[in-house]
Amino acid sequence: IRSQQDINDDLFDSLEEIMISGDLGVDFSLKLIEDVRKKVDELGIKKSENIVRFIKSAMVKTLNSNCQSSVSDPGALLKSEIKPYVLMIVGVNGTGKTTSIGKLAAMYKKTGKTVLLSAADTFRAAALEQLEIWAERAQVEIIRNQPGADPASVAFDSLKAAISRNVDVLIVDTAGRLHTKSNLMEELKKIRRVLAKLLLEAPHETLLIMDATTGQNGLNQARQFAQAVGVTGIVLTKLDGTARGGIVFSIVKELGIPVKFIGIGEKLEDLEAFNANDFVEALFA
Amino acid sequence: ELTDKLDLIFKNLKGHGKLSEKNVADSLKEVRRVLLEADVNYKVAKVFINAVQQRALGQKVLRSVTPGQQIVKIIHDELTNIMGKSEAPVTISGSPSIIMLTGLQGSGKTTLAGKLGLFFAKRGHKPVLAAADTYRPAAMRQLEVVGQKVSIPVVLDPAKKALDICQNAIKYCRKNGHDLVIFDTAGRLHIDKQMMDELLQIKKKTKPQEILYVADGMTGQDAVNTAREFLNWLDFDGVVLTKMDGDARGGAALSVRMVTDKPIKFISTGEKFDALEKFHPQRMASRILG
Ligand SMILES: Nc1nc2c(ncn2[C@@H]2O[C@H](COP(=O)(O)OP(=O)(O)OP(=O)(O)O)[C@@H](O)[C@H]2O)c(=O)[nH]1
Ligand SMILES: Nc1nc2c(ncn2[C@@H]2O[C@H](COP(=O)(O)OP(=O)(O)OP(=O)(O)O)[C@@H](O)[C@H]2O)c(=O)[nH]1
Ligand SMILES: [Mg+2]
Ligand SMILES: [Mg+2]
Repeated sequence: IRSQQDINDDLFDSLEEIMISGDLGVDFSLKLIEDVRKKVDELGIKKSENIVRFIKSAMVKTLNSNCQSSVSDPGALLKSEIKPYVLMIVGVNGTGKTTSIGKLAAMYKKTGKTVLLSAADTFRAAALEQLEIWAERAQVEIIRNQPGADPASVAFDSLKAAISRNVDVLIVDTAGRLHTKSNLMEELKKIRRVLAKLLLEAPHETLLIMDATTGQNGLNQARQFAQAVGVTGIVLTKLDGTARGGIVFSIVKELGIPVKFIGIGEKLEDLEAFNANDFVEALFA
Repeated sequence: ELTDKLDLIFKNLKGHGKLSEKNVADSLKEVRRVLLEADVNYKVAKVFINAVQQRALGQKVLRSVTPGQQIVKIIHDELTNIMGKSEAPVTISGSPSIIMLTGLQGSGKTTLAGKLGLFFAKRGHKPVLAAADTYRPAAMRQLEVVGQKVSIPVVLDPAKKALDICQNAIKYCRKNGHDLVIFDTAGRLHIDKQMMDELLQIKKKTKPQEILYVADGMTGQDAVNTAREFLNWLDFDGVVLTKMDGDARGGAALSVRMVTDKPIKFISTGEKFDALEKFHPQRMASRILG
């Protein structure tokens, strides 16, 4: 006859494997399992299904701990008295920033808002052309300059245009950059300062776009971007793949930054509001 | 510092005798944690630790180093061996020779096409780049700009399918005396059967000498799933790890190597076109161990 202890040991071993394999990280996983084991003993939870249900709800709690509700409300992202509402989009190379901007633009347009895009990635080959195509697809206007122009001045011109055109939402695209490159992080700070100079509270949102396949380095990314320019939310992309994006647990817990949206494909409509319950269920699927 | 952590575990071990089973087991627990924090895949770490355990057990404790240093050296050597064995340079042998770049979305393929073009141009070849990404907005324009920056011709056609563009590029090479063509393909998911089949058809019809799987160096646990699927579909020849100029520990390097047994041929270390290095297994081992 196996003891309850043995059965639980096996269960928690397999839970550890699920969590670590989902990129939740060793520290976070072991700490959560330790807390859950204590609670489970305290509350006398015996059946495996109940233990699993308990751990899932603990995870959902963690993810929602810095959010108003478990489903990000895009409308809440736009406090209607603020006009233009300025979103700055940041992140390391190739995570899906430009694509996500197209999706966000389409989403806001659907809610009846007027949207303007700012092509402030003046560095990467054909970045301007790429965003232009997304503007076309989302049927919104775009402010751009020449490749090699100063990104801060493009952002500035875009905000000026947004104000004079009485636009509801301005979304600023920036070049991908590694958080370890201090000159590039300085450039990002400058873009932010320039926006704030023109409009006191701008940017009202700074969304960090993260690739769901990213491992533990994602925590460093979030820390550095948060420290440099402040991050108000995360967009987790490429969740249509097999990666689980578990690094967000540590980011939410340590930095208090909520996940606001998820990217689930390469088309205009492939953006959803983040739902912690669905996210945790997918981890165990 | 791993050596210090392990020395604490060994602090009662004197300079003679053998590394005991308990000592080794405890220290390997710590090493496993370090590997997982470095993004080595969960199952890969287990297999690796078991292999090292055999090596470490019964080894005489050396006088010249601490037991912690001794274990770390065993780990380091084993990592280096696994990642460095059967090193193979890129095969250049057709007319033209063909290098096909494949991988997930955003891993750095288009940029790498320019880098590889420059790399081989410097070594006396006459490369051409083929813009076979017919999906991503402005992808062909992106490769066109890349080609201009490294002074390498780009074959593209917004009206054609990927396979046609690749075949046109081959014809262009033969017509104009170019000995190498690099296919830039669209990023795609390993679970997208239609897209993976597109790559398979390009492989079957053009028979590239070299197929490279291009993976983001900061990939976490999922690295094995994608690498394994790309291997099943394409039996690629080598791997390129990108964005290694960041501070990701790069455990994906060990995971991909152990699961596919294919060599890592290059690492990409920046956005500029000269930021391409040959893979050094020893340096990668040190980086993973932190
Ligand atoms: N499958 C999938 N692919 C995505 C998703 N989001 C973006 N992509 C793809 O990821 C690749 C990179 O997207 P970009 O929008 O160029 O990324 P970026 O962050 O702007 O890149 P840089 O500006 O170069 O740093 C493209 O091939 C996109 O189609 C997603 O949610 N799912
Ligand atoms: N820091 C750094 N950035 C890189 C490296 N390689 C590529 N990048 C950047 O990563 C981003 C994506 O590169 P791309 O070449 O567009 O990636 P891709 O694989 O062609 O993307 P898709 O075609 O959408 O799948 C760009 O911003 C590149 O400049 C590298 O080694 N280091
Ligand atoms: Mg971009
Ligand atoms: Mg590309």
